[in-house]
Formats: sequence, structure tokens, C-alpha cells
Amino acid sequence: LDNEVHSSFIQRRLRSQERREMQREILSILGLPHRPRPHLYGKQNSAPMFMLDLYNAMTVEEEEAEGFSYPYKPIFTTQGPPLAIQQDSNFLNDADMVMSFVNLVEHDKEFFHRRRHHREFRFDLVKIPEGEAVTAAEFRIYKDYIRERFDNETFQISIYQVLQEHQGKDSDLFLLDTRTIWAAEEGWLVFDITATSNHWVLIPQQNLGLQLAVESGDGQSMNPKLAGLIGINGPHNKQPFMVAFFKATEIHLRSVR
Amino acid sequence: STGGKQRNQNRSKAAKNQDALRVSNVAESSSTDQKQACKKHELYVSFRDLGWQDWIIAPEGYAAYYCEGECNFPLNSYMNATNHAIVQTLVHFINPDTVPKPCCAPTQLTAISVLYFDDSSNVILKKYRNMVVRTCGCH
Repeated sequence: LDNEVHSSFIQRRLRSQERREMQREILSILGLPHRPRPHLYGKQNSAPMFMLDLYNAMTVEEEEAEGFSYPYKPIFTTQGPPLAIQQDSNFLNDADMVMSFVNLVEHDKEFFHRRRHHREFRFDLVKIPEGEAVTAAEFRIYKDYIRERFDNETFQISIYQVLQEHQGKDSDLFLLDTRTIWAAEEGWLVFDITATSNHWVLIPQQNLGLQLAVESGDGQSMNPKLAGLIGINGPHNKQPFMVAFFKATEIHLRSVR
Repeated sequence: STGGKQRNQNRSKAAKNQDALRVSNVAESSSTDQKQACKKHELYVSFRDLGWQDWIIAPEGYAAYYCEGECNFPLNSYMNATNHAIVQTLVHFINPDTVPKPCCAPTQLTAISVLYFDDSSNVILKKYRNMVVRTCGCH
């Protein structure tokens, strides 16, 4: 009985004008000025897959209680983007929006200045909708299992924020995080870049991206690829990306029409 | 004051009872021509039908709802009638030409989440609070 359509409701296909009006209304509810036209949208890419995990976790969450919680502890998992699972660290249970950013560096530029390998990553945080504040942000990069190295060999992975670039010499860097991993490990590495993201949102012109460097156990700089780190040229479902969590700082009211 | 007030109270109580009786009589008659009672009806919004499945990753659409139906007396049969609806009903019976009956409207709302690509192929997961009717009732 509950699903019967009330007599006054006429079931028919929308005419094209009505369909356009409906689309305009829904876009306005979604807070979008127009319908997005993504150029490369692979739903099987790493970021959309990760976000879909979050969406599914959140939808389950909404059914149970009004909340949105995502475990923020960096999770080193052995398979693809981890399922966003409930954990005691409901660090972000009131996030209103989560956004993943594609890496804008078109190809892996393995820099070899003065015997120092490193890889660059850039993300455009300018497109954040108005009135959203970053509550947390992370950089995710996938590490493959590499056969060629001994299982008990370790690598030290360091993530830097680029502060200043100089022509012809190394950039000024600020160390954000360092992680020591086993050669035999496989899965997503998660680095906390919350402070950096807030800085980039506040001063976009200082967003010069991130750098990643790898050192072998004996302190030698090495090519990240040899440590199994997947770059922009790797498989789509393992490419590095950044994800940020936001809280709305103002209520979104639709403009009067 | 004591006595006088007491007498007044008795008189006003009798008058009130009279009124209450009248109100309920009027109410009875109106409930006989009961049309569709106030309740929630489903309206499915399909992003696919809108041709948006290329940029909206999830959901494929969502069950929106709308409230429709009459708010007739006695209101206590509507589990979701707000307390104010009862006051509104009584005042409506006293001044039916100027004060409207309580209206059939949402009494609880829930959020939905939408996952979509923006123009730069970044992915946005956004929670829209108070977007969908959970229960309807008489306000």
C-alpha cells in the first residue's frame, strides 16, 4: 500500500524541456553551476575505486545512524584501496565532503640531480567548492611486491612538501613524513598531508606539490620504481592520488530564482 | 478571586465542554468524507534517465519521496502528527474560514550521498543532509 502512486501523480516520460528544468533543479540542489564534463573518467582508476569504497561505507553508515566516519589511521593493506571500515578512530565522522585529486604531473620525471632520485606529484586544490575547510588529507601511493630484492631488505620512503623551486638546482623541501618498509610488502602507503593541504588551500600560489624520495637500507638514493612504487605510468587501479576530507563552514542555501 | 472565579470556572468549564462536544461533532462529520490520508509516496529520481551516468558514479538514482493526503480529525490516528497539529486542528474548527487545517508534510528527513566526477576528473563524495523525506505527518 505504501508504494502505490497517489491518483494525482501522473506517470509519464518527461518532455525535453521538463527534463532540462529537472536537471537544472537537481544541479542547483547539488550546488553545481553546471553539469560536469570530466575528460578522462575511468571508474576503474584507483581514486574513483577508493571513493566508491568510501561511498559504500558511508551509505551503510547512513542506514544505521546519521554520521559519516572514515578511519583515518593510515592503513597498509595488501590488496587495492582498502574498504573504508568502521574503526574506533571516528576521526572524521562529521565530514560533509570527501574529494580525491588526480596527480597533475603528466609523467614520472625521475630527477637525478647530484645522484638523488625523486619523483614529483602535483594536485590542484583550487577547485574546492566554496565554504569547505580541510579536516584531513592524505597522499596514497601503491607499493608492488618486488621479486628481485631480498624479502628482508628495507627501504626508507620520504615525502616532502616543495617550498621553493630554483632554476638549475634542488628545490627547498620540508620533510612531511618518513616510512620504512620491507621489500616484500605490498599495498597502499598512506601519508598524512593535512597541514600541507590546508596551507595550499589558503595560499594556492605556494602549492608546488610533493616530492617522494627512496633510500635503500644502506642510505643510497634509489629509483622509486626499483622499490616497487607505482607512478603515473603504472596500472590505472594503482596510480597515486590524494584525498582530502572537508567540513562545510557555511550552510549552502540555493539562490532565489 | 475565590468564589466568583470558582463560579466563573464552573460556567466556563460547562461552556468549554459544550464547545469540545461541538468540536468533536463537527470533527466526526468531516472524518466521514475522508480522502486519502496523509502519507509518504515514492518518487524515483533516476540520474540515468537524466543522462548523467557518465559523471555521477553513484547512486544510479535515488528514491525521493513526497507527502500527500488529508490531515483529518482525529489526529491521534496519525502516528506522526506533531503536537502543534492538534492545536492547529482545534483552532481550525473554531475558525474554519481563516485558520487552515494542519498540513501533510515531512516530519523526518534523512541525508543522501552522491559520488561524482568534477570537470577535472577529480572525484567528489558529498553528503547532502535533510535531502530525503523519511516520514510524513500532519504539521
